[in-house]
Amino acid sequence: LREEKVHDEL
Amino acid sequence: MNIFRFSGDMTHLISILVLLLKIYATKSCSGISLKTQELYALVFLTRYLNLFTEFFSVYNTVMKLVFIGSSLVIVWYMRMHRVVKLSYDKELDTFRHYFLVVASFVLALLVHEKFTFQEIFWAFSIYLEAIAILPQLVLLQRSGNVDNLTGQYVFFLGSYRAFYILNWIYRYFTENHFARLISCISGLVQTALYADFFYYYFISWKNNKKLQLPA
Repeated sequence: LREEKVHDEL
Repeated sequence: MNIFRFSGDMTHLISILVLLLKIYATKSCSGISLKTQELYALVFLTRYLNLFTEFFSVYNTVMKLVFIGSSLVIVWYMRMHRVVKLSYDKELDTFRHYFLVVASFVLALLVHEKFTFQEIFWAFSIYLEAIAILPQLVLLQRSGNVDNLTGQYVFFLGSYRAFYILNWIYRYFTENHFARLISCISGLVQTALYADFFYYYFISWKNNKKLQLPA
């Protein structure tokens, strides 16, 4: 499963 | 969250506070590139599209609002404020920044994580931020001597992404799934663009002289 990309950086 | 990222965010915040201080205290924006400020406003507006759809933490949301709000306030000050706008170096700030916007958008259409609206605009904002400082650096070279607050603003703005590079290295070694090539390469380009400024900034600090950039 392709890891869900999260933009948790600013 | 790690110390590098937090330091980077704080350095970024300091750069914005220094710029606001300069404009508010001196009621002048001489030496500041309006085009770079407009590009930064665009960077934050396109990067934080997930502001209302994804919640990470109060810190994350507050910082996004601060960055979007401050960049718009600065653009407003430089465009609309009856006193500040008089000191804008209109004839020196002539960098055609539309090319930077178009180039970043074309690159985002070609290189992105996923072909979705949010990912394209996220990649666009990353590429645009890497080159958004160009009009400001060109203006500094043209306007010769740089006042302290402006020099400190550019110094902190350039330093924050360097902290992020340390953050990406740290995350690479501590989180197995971390993969963020787009940010890393753009971040390296962004920091490299400041290299010569950092050099002259360090020389002026060492010799305790006014910051002079070669024309």
